[in-house]
Amino acid sequence: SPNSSVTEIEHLTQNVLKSYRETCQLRLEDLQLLRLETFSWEEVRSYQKKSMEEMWERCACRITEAIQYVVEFAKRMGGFMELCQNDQIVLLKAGAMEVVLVRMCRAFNSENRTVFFEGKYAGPELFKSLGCNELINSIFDFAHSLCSLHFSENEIALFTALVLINSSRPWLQEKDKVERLQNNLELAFKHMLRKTHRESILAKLPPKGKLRSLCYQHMEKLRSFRQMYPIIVHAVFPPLYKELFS
Amino acid sequence: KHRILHKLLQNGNS
Repeated sequence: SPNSSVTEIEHLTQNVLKSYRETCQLRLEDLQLLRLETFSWEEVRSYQKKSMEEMWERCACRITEAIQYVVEFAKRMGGFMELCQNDQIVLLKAGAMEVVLVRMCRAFNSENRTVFFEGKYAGPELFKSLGCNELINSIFDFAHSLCSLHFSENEIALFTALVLINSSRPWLQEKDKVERLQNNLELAFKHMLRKTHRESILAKLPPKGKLRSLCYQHMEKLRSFRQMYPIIVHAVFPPLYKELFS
Repeated sequence: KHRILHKLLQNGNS
């Protein structure tokens, strides 16, 4: 880029990797050690017997926890806090859940199609009482396809920074500033892939529309749930979750 | 409108 020096890009890379390491919620080593800990049949049954309201509230809480780490990742990332507050909010509102979905591939075991949830690995059937089988299966399929890329931690760091810093999000006030940061992050990502001979993954990254569609489906499901249980959502769902998704 | 996000963004690194 004519405007960014190699040192600037290198500095940005190091900053994103550090921000990611500090905010990744669960260490990859721990997630991998726990891979054999799957829920027993009885435990799965007890999750399936929970009411729809209780299961929704649990999942809303787990998503909110994951999102708090993404907010912290954004705050520590070079350039993000220099954007105007409107744009910080626009980017987080549109991108936080997308980042959570990408981060999920670290907590996913492709071999038996399970994901780390509340202390053990769970298959899609555990989430039956949510009443969103199709969405759950789409999310599992997405995690499975991301796993096939065998992302390194550094690749996830830079890729999720790019999911967040997206200058095509509607309602940005300083689009140019976001675009410049996005361009630098793209350079940083490509430079790292070149150094590690991993440029081939560029063609296999999920299309932006895929993440957008999963997030849209999640919001649609929340809308239906809210129509059935408005008081539950109002009284017990985490305020941050409501702010982001309804 | 985005009270919680504002608050999270205004707090220093937590």
